[in-house]
Amino acid sequence: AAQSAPVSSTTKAEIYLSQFGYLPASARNPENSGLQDKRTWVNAIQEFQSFAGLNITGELDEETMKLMSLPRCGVRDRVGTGDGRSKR
Amino acid sequence: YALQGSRWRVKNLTYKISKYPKRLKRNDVDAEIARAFAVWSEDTDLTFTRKTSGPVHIEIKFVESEHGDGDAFDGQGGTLAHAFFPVFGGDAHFDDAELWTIGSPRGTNLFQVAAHEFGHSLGLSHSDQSSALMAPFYRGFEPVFKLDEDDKAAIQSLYGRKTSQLTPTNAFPPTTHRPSYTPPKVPLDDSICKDSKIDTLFNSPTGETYAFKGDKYYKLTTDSVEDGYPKLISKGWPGLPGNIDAAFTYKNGKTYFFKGTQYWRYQGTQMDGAYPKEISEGFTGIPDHLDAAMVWGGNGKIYFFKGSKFWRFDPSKRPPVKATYPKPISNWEGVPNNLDAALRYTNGYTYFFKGDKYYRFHDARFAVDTATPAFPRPTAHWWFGCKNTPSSTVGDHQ
Repeated sequence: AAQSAPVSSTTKAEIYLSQFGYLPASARNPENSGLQDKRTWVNAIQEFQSFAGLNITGELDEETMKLMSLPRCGVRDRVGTGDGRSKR
Repeated sequence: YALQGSRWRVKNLTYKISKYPKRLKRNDVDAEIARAFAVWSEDTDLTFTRKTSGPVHIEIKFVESEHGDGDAFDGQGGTLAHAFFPVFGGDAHFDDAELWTIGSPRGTNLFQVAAHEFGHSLGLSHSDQSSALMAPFYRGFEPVFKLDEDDKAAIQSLYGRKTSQLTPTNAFPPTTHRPSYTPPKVPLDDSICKDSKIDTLFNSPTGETYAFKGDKYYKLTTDSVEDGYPKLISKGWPGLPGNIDAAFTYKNGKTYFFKGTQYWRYQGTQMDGAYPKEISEGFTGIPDHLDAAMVWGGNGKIYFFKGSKFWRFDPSKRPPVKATYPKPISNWEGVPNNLDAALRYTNGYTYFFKGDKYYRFHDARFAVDTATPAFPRPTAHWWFGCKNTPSSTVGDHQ
């Protein structure tokens, strides 16, 4: 079976953070070059680090990317923001 | 914990598995899924009934990559599964690119992931307690599963605490027209305080401790018996008789009960196949009419006790019982012959029970523990929380 790629770059981290509710859904579409302002980006990383029990550095450090690569549930960590998980 | 904001208005929910995983046997998947739902019934009045067709509350599917809900799976690793909250339908989808396994450290444990996803199907969001079942990250295979207090508080905040008599989930034929009956209430009596000799003690796969005596069973708390007990064994484990000789739960998550020449295997509270079978058939080398059985924490092997002897059973070895057995129980320094029960308790200690007393065993010293008050101690006081019973046996001339 295809292996899901580990999170090893800012782009992948951006998709991950958007997939699990830390960034707006728009960030999930690698085609558009939606710019994130720095504050939003740092906040998103800090939120994830806090939720996952990591040191809250706001940096996309190795520890953070390692945790982003762990197998997990596909439901968003932060619910109620954006499109949620809806059956159309 | 965190709640999504929606929940089911009913507590008797139905489910069906409309697409099975390609690598597991269907009835094994059925049993694991039932066990995963049962996690959420333990502390609430939620019940889950499997149907094989027609409308249900929760539909379960094992699918790969894009599967129609706009949230494609990503191959092995990464996202393992996802589920919809009640307001969005409650369904649960599992990535069938994963190597789903049962009772094994290999691959991804189906029971653990399913129990997590059904938390979402019931309205729970992710928890930031890393020990909680509802934490988002898969923690690897956990042979002894125990729902975290965080998860219990979460599910009870949506569906309340357990009040009903034990109604085993999936105990009814897969229809929604369940007989409107409640099992006969067995009046709570304190006879266990007057006569605290028990037939057997064991832990359930979810870490609960049960004492069996005659045709009744008691669910134990950390220091006494839970309200509403005793109940009838036949209601808790449909198909199981009373007066059980011995019982234990093995690391495969299954519970084995022994009586006379026969034994039964259960997955949670459901019989796990066609039982009873003969002990000689499933446990070659082990005698009938046992006194006690347990899985010893020291080596994870299964020990059987009868009269003045004990046997060690290792299912991974051929033969499972070495020719050097049986050996004398006196090897377990300070433990008496003719036991009633043996238990590796959730605190990691090994306990032996005989008559109205019990012994705590020190695994490292391989001898009965020394403590104050000394062992043996009265079972009634320390295990059943009986008031006005002595807490020590000092001066007891028996």
